[in-house]
Amino acid sequence: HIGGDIDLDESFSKLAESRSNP
Amino acid sequence: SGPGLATGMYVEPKTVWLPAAKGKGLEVSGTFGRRQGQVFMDMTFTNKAMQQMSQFAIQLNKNSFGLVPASPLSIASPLNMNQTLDVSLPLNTNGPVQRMDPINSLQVAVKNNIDVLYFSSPIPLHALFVETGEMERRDFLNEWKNLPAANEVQFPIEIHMTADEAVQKLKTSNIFTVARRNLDGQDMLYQSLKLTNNIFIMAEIKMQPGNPTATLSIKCQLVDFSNLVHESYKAILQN
Repeated sequence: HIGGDIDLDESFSKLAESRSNP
Repeated sequence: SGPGLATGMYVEPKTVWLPAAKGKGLEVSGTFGRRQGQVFMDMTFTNKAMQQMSQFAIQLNKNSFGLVPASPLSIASPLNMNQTLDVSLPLNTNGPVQRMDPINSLQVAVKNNIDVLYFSSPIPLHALFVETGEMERRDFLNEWKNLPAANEVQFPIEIHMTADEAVQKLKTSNIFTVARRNLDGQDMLYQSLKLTNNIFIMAEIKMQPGNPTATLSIKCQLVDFSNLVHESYKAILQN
C-alpha cells in the first residue's frame, strides 16, 4: 500500500514536470 | 441566500430571467444555488401588472441534466400589485434527459391567473458540482493519461490570490485538489469535480507567484463542458 502511494506521488511529480515546461 | 452562504459555495447574483414587459407584468429574476447537496432555483417574483396575480405553477422543459422541480412552487397567497416575493424551488436531477444546445440551457414555464409565461435560464455549471467530486489519485492519473490531447482545452485565467487560497476557495464550490506540485516556483494544481450526472471533469492550474495570469487546462470526455467549467472557475475565483 505504501509503495503504491509512493508510485502515485512519483507519477504526479512526473506529470507536473512534463507539463511545467512546454 | 443565507443557507447558501453556510457552505461558502459561490452563488451568482440574481439576474432578470423574465422582464415584466414579456411576462404580462410578472418579472422573474433568479439564480441557481446548491445547499445540502441539492440544487435550488432561487427566484424573486415581482408583480408589475395592474392586477393581483395568483395560481402560480412552474414547469421545466426536458434538459441536459434531468432537472425537475422537487416540489410544487409554494406561493400560498396572491401577489398584489408592486409586491415582491422570494421563492426557492428545490430541484431533483432524476427527470427526463434531453441534450440541449448549449448544454446548460434550461427552459422554464411559469403559469399564473393571467397567462403561461416562458423564459430561459442558463444553469451555471457549478450549481451541479457535487460534494463527492474528489477523484482517487490513481483514477485521476489513469484518466488524465488515457484521454487524448484533443480532449484538453486551455484557457488563460486571472487569479489574484495565492495557490493555497485558490485551493480553499475552489473546495468550497466542490472543486477538489487531488495533488499539487511546485516546480521552480510554479504551482501546479491537479483538480477534479463531478457533475450531478456522474461525469468527472479534470483540471490543471499552472500559476506563478506575482503573475496573475494563470493557465487553466480542462480535460474531460465531452469537450462541450470545457467552456462552462472555465466560466465556473472564473466566477468562483474572481468573486
